[in-house]
Amino acid sequence: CSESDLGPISLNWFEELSAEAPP
Amino acid sequence: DVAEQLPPVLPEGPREESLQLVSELKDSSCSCAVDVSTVWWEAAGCRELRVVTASESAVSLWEPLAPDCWGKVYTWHLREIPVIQMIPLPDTCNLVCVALGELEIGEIRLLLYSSETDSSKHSLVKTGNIKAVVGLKDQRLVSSSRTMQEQQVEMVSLSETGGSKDRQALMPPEETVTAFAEVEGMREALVGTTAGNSVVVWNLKTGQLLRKMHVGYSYPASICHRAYSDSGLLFVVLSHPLAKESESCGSPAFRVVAFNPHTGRSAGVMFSCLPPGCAGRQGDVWDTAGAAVLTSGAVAVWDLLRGRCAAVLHPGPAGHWALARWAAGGAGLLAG
Repeated sequence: CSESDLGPISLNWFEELSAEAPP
Repeated sequence: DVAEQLPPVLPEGPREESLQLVSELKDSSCSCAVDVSTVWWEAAGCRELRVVTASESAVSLWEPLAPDCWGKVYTWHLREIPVIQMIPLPDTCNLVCVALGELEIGEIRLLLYSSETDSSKHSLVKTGNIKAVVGLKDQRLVSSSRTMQEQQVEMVSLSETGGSKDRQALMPPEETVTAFAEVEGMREALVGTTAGNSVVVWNLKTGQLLRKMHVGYSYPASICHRAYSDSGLLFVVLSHPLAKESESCGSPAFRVVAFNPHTGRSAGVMFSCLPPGCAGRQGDVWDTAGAAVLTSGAVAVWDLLRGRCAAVLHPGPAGHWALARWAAGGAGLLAG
């Protein structure tokens, strides 16, 4: 998989999505 | 031992000798087996892996007596509602979890037994129209259930005595959840597949629904079995029970798909096909090994990282194979 297929990757995706998602 | 013994690559195709029959459990009750599983069991300070077999009205616990020899220790009788599935609880000791129901799961029960007092009990964990359930590490059970109006997704923490310690509601997606899979290496993350062919991700600590990502239209009714988080990507093992055979690709048994949870985009990583001319699959995944029962009555085993069918267990003299499950910790493959 290349970054062009999947877009920019974040190693902290779980923490970032948890901060953004509705409680 | 099966997973350990698989050769890394089999360029010439499946090799039958890579699956070896280790031992046979013969049930004299003549009742038809509906599922088989393993459970860690501790008695008199000794912890060992035991086998659990289920028929519609009874669940039996088997212990190893000698090499290649198993004896039935105890049988729970469940006569009111048929047993339809066993629910493995990874790293849990002395607890057997079963799903009961007719076409759908109507009840989830825990079964307990003490050899010291020769006493047993059942405890009811959940009732309802249960669509999907999974046992997670640390004695946790997640299920989705549906009424006409709404869907409920809930995590229950189980106590060692078979009670329910704590319940955490998880935010339900709009579509019905069809399967759950734990994310290896991330205790608080859970993935699920939906009837609309999406993969959803939850935060189990907060109950938040973090992301909904579309799998693609190529194969309908995808079911998630396992997920791994690595380098910012989420690798999900999907099976495709309803996919039809095509000339270019054959019939997919399992696919590993990489999701970028940050963007919601996905890309196929590996594709594991059914042997040519075969159909039907009831799959189970442990680590990177997939197993499925084919309509021919054979069991096929795949190395999911290489997309290779690594072994085929053909129907035996006693009849066709109808179910296949990995033992806890990949200690073997159980087939019934």
